[in-house]
Amino acid sequence: ATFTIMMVGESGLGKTTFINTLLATNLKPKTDDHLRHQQEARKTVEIDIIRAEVEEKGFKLRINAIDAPGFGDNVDNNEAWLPITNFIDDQNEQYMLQQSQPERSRTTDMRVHACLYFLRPTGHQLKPLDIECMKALSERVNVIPVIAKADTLDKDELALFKERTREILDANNIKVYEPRDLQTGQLLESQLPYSVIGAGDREVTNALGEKVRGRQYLWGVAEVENENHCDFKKLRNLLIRTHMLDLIESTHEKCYRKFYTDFKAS
Amino acid sequence: ATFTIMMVGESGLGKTTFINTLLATNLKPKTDDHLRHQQEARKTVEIDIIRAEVEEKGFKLRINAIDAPGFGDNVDNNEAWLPITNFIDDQNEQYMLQQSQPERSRTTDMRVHACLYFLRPTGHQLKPLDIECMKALSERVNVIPVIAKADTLDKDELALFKERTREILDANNIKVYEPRDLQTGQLLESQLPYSVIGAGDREVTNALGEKVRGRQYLWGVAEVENENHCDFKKLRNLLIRTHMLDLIESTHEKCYRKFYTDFKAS
Ligand SMILES: Nc1nc2c(ncn2[C@@H]2O[C@H](COP(=O)(O)OP(=O)(O)O)[C@@H](O)[C@H]2O)c(=O)[nH]1
Ligand SMILES: Nc1nc2c(ncn2[C@@H]2O[C@H](COP(=O)(O)OP(=O)(O)O)[C@@H](O)[C@H]2O)c(=O)[nH]1
Repeated sequence: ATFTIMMVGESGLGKTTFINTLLATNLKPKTDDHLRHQQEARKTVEIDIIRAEVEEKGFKLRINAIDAPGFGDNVDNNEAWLPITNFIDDQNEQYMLQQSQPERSRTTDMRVHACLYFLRPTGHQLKPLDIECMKALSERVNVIPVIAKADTLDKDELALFKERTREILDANNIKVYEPRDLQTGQLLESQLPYSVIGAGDREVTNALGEKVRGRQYLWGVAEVENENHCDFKKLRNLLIRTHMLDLIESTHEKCYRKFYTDFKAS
Repeated sequence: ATFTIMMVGESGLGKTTFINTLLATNLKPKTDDHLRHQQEARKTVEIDIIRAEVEEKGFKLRINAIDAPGFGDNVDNNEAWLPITNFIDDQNEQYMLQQSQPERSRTTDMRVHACLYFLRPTGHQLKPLDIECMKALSERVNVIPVIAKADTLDKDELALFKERTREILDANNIKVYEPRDLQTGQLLESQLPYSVIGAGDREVTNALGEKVRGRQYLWGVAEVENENHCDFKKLRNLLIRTHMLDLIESTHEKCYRKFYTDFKAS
C-alpha cells in the first residue's frame, strides 16, 4: 500500500523541509540556492511528486509526497487552488474508472489520503486565500491544517492562533479531518491546527548538551521532537502510525461517495 | 519638525509591534484580539496615521507613523500599492501647492521621509507583489527594505536572504535608500535589508539574567537590542539619530524634482 500526503501552502513556509523532517532524510533537497534564485516566480501552480520509502516498526511503507509549488505566490491568486483540486479530482476519477480494469493494467493510485494545509504563522487570522482553498479542498480530501514555522510564535501567541484558527474554520464551515479514538470512535481532543518546526535530518546540540533535530538560533535550539516546542511528533504519529489506515479508508469513502453523487447527477 | 515614517507590508508581519518597539511604547496597541478576529479581511487598503512624540537626547521629536492595513491581504492583489502611492503623491503635491500659501494657513506636512518595506522572512526570493510595490514606491519615496520577524531565520539563512534580496533589488533596478557617510558622502557598507525583531516595550529576562526587550521562547530569548540577533539598533540609529536629516532632505529633493518634472510635462 502507498500512503499519499499532499502539502499545500505558499512558498517559503517550510513544506519541503517538513517532508524531509517527516521522512528523516534530505530526500528532497531544497532547490539549489542559485537555481531557485534565478527562477522566476512561477506563473502557474505545478504538481511535484516524490516517492519515498520509510521503515516504520520493521515494515516498509511507501509514501508519495506531493507538493504544489507556485500556489499563492502571485499578485493575483484568484482560483490558485484550481490546479490542486483538479489533480485531486482526476486521481479520484481515475481510481474509480480503474476499478473496472483487470488488476495488472491498473495505474498507480495517487489519491491523496491527507492534505496538510500550511498556514502562515502570522498570529492573526487566516488569509482569504487560505479560507477559500481549504474550503475547496475539504470537500474532496482529508484536510489537516498545520501551523508552519511554529518557532515564530511564542507560547501565548501559539495558543491564541490555534484557538482563532479553529473559530475561523468553524465560522466558515470548513470540515477538516478530525481524528477519532480508534476503539470508541469518539472525537479525540482537538490538536489542530498542528504546529510544526522543520529541520530535515539535521542534528544540532541543545542547551542541555543533547543531540536533537532542530533549528539552531543564537538564543537557543527550537527542537522538532520536543512536544513543548511543537506538535511535530503528534502529527507524525497521526499520519504514519495511529491514523494512517483511517485516513486511507476515509479517502476511499469520500471518493466513492463523490463518484456516485456525480454519477447520479449526470 | 516632524519625521514621518511609513510601514508597508502584509498583515501579521509585526509592523505595529515594530513601531511600538521603535517608540518604546505600547502607543498603538495591537488591535483588540476579539475586534481583529471579527474583522473581515479588509477589501481595501486603508491609511492609518499615528502621531507620537519621542524624546531623543533631550530634545522632543514628533513622529508620524503611517501604516497601510489591508495591503497584500487579498486573493487578488493587483495594484494593491495604488492607495499607498496615491497617498504619497497627494502629500507631495499638497506640500508643493502649500508653499505658495501664507505660513499660518499651511496644513500639516505629511510627506513620507522613510518608507520601511516589510519582507516576509521566507528564506526564499521576494514575492512578485513585493517587487512591484517596492519599484513603485522607490520612485517616490526613500524605501528601506526590512526583514520582518527576523527571529524566524537562523544565522546562515539570514545572511543568504540578505544577499539574495540585494541581488533581486539590483536585478529589478529598484533604487532603495542607501545611507552615506555624512562627512565624506561615501556609501556606507550596506546593511540592507535590515533585520528586525519587535517586542514593543515588553521586557523579559534572558539566559544571562539580564532584563531585555525581546521575545521569550521556551528555548531562549530573541533580543531586540542585541546586535547579534538583529539590526533593530542600527535601523533605529539610522532613522532617528544619524540620518534623519538626510532622509528629510532627500525627500524634499525628490518632491521638488518630481513636481518640476510633472510640471514641465503638463
Ligand atoms: N523558522 C523556521 N524556518 C524554517 C522551518 N522549516 C523550514 N524553514 C526554513 O524556511 C525556508 C524555506 O523552507 P522550504 O522547505 O524550502 O519551504 P517551501 O517553499 O514551503 O518548500 C528555508 O530557509 C528553511 O530552512 C521552520 O520550522 N521554522
Ligand atoms: N516571531 C516574531 N513575531 C513577531 C515579531 N513582531 C511581532 N510579532 C508578532 O506577530 C504578530 C503580528 O504582529 P503585528 O505587529 O500585529 O503585525 P502587523 O499586522 O504587521 O501590524 C503578533 O502576534 C506579534 O506579537 C517578531 O519580531 N518576531
